[in-house]
Amino acid sequence: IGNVTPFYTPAKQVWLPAARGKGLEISGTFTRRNGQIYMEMTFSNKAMQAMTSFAIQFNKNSFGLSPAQSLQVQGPLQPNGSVDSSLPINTKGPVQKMEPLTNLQVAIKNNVDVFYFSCLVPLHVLCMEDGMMDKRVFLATWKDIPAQNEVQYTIENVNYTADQVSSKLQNNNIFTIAKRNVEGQDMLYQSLKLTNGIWVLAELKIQPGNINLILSLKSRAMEVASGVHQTFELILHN
Amino acid sequence: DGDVDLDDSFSRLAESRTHP
Repeated sequence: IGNVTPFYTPAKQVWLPAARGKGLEISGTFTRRNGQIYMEMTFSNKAMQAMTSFAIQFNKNSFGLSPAQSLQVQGPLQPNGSVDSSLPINTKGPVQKMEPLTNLQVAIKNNVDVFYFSCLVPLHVLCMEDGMMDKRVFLATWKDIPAQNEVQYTIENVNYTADQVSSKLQNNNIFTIAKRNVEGQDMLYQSLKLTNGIWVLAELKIQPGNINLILSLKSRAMEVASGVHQTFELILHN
Repeated sequence: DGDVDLDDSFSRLAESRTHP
């Protein structure tokens, strides 16, 4: 009780410092509500003139992220003023693999100039609500994916029980399909599905009295593994 | 019963991963 949190939304970070935005500062984060990805931003005007006519564009990116509507910034944004904007995002845009995979390059225009910045999209906002793999399919897929396509990570310093871990992850669309206990050790079998249709299978070993968990990942597209590992870290440490 | 088979399969998977 008290340990279960809803979808994890990272705190906003400064994406465009005022010094690079001719007085415009943008901080932001990403979240997911009701199956929809949102880019949440705060625009702050640190210049001496009002700002108007805001617009946004994304560069091609790994997951085809694209604004689902035009950017709404209540304006004009007066000097020393600050305003929040929530931009729905779809995944119908052009795809080009980025390094790192979740890198997103953004252009923002206003009446002053055009500004560019990059940000990282936390992978769990791309995890779909229907990512719970059928048990039979999970078993077959786990067997089918060769051992060389498995990567292991240690997630250190996790002070949750297996059930708490499971429910924290489930709130972020990482689903537990089966839980087994072998000689006191809890084993969680989990799945997630990314917006581009890539499935990832996970096994999480939780040993009694050990705050370090062992995460094993299997996927037919292993380039997502490192991002998925980071997502587990993020969720289990927040 | 297919569900029982599936439950067994997960138990066997967990066993095999503990004692490879």
